Amino acid sequence: AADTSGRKWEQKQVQIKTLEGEFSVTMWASDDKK
Amino acid sequence: VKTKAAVPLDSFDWGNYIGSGDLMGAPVSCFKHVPMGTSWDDITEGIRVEVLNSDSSLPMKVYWIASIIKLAGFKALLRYEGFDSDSGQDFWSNLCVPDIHAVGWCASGGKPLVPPKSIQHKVTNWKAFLVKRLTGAKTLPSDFSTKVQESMQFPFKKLMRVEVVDKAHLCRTRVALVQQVIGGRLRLVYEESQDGSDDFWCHMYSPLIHTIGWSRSIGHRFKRSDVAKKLDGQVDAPGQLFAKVKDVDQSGEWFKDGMKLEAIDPLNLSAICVATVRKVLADGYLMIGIDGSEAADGSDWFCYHGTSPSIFPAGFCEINSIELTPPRGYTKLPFRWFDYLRETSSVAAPVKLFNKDVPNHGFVPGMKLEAVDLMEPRLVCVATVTRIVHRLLRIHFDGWEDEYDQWVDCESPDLYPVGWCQLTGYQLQPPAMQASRD
Repeated sequence: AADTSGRKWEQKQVQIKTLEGEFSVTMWASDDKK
Repeated sequence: VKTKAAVPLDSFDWGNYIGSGDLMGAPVSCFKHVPMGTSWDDITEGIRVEVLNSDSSLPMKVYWIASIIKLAGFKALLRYEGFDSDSGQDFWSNLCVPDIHAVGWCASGGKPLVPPKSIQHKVTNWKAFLVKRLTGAKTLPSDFSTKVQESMQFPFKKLMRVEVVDKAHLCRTRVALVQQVIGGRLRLVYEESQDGSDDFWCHMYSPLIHTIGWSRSIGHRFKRSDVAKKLDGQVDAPGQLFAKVKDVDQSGEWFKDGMKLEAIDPLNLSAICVATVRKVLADGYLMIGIDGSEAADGSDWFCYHGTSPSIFPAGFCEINSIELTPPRGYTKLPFRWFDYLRETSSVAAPVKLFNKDVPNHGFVPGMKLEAVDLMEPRLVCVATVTRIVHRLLRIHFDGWEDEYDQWVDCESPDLYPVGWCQLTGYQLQPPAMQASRD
């Protein structure tokens, strides 16, 4: 996906660990392979 | 020639200086020669990072998520997740320091995220809170720290030999040895310096340094040193490490001896002066003299490439409302090129020979940055872009009078983003106080 400035972003499942436990969220990170 | 003395002061803080208001730091993407300079476009306000939690009573290092509120060069104003619109605990951090990570880094290392003590009570279900806040948000690429480390590697090494302008006689070069490399800036010691104190600082992409043999190959004056042979460990820096200049066709219309132009005075970078092509060298290089201040033997000529952004056609200053410095001793003021060319029986260098590229540089007047004082090139100072003329920037050194301002090209390797000194370990000169100026 590209935002309005043309940057390429990819959706990533990101792991989060808190004192209450571990879970994942979907975030955007710029494309490492760009 | 006005120069500054180094002011050792470690209390300067870019964060306090820029604050959360309208002051702007030039973005890292304006500086292609710095670490991360070509991969910073993706770093924007709103991005989430994992950062050290400084509000925790736990005995170990713990982290929490923060979002970028404002960017200034390598530095970011961060706000811990959970503070919402409360800016009271916002803090500045350099994004390239080891304690900043993409979201997900803590979990990959088994480290729990712990909310700051002062907001711990505000939320009963932090998991639900984070899922809501982070889903669909942006974070750094997972290899961000690796990219930073890779971009901090520089090919110049200690004891490499280069040819560099002789700072005492700009018309010639000398051999010098790399003694130190900090953030791509080289401390060069002239080969014959007995105690190693005769040095010169410049960036590895500076147009003032060249491979061994360059001067001879283009016909530039060179001070031969009496050092008979290279000592152990010394090696000529390979040609591919140096900045490339554009190839030019000198067989067609090209600069000729005696042609007049306007040039930034290398001894007073605040001034653009009336100048003359004194000698045409090979590979597109020119020896330039400032009219009215030339030594009879040419010892104050200096070398600019024909495509240099520091030379301009006659009339450039007038068109752009820049004050042109007339030749010293020239009394027929205001200076008019038409009259001067007639009086000196000379011609202006054709406009089409000059570099007219204007990159989409991204600088805006008012932007803060770290800039080398080119009259004292070991000093990197807190500075502001105050004027932009095509690709030319007027750099003001904060706290100093305007007479110390310098004209610098937008692609100069002597300009750095806010936070570059902190990142590379170079000493930053803070804004001058009245007392230190005195």
